Amino acid sequence: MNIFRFFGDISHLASIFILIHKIHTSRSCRGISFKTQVLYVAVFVTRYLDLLYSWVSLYNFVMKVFFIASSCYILYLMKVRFRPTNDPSIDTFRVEYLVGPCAVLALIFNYGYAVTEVLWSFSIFLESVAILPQLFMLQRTGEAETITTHYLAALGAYRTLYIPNWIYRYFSEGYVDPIAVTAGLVQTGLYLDFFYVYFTKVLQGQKFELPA
Amino acid sequence: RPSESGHDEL
Repeated sequence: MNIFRFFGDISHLASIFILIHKIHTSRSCRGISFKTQVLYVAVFVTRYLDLLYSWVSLYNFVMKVFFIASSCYILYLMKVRFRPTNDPSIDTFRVEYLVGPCAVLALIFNYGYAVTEVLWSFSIFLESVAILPQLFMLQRTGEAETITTHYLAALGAYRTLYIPNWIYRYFSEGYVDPIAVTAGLVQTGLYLDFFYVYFTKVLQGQKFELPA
Repeated sequence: RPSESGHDEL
């Protein structure tokens, strides 16, 4: 554990709390892509199967359980509790274009041909692109509630902080995880456009609006 | 190799 990874994880936690807070206070999941949230459940469940057979630390265990539980809770909020506020007609990204290639990549690039290892790889690849339906939705509507942009910023900060973590681990432990690093760089790259608008507009007190 | 010690990152 190092400071970058720790704050990355905290940022990830924060993003989930911000999202749940947004849904509860506005009593609406408007502007949130259900597809992205489903992909996150798939990511956490396929990655954290090792909960069943390997122990890393209490920290690791609690975080994994929290990520699985909170992502399922968000699906419940969107599909049951605040269902009328969820508008599938603007959530039109084709997720099969993400899941299919990630499954193929996982079969090619993994750390061992065990079901759990392939699923772990799959979850890493899928996480890197899981935000795309959400960003696509944002692109389509051209604007977002400020709180939604804070959610996205915290989520983007999480993987961004993992990059200095990997650099740190390379020098301090000689540890390199090429699959996580490659996917992590892609994932962070997807946020660059968003970050640009977030820093130049939202943090200057303006509304998140994309140029027409 | 990362998998030998398990995947310790979240």
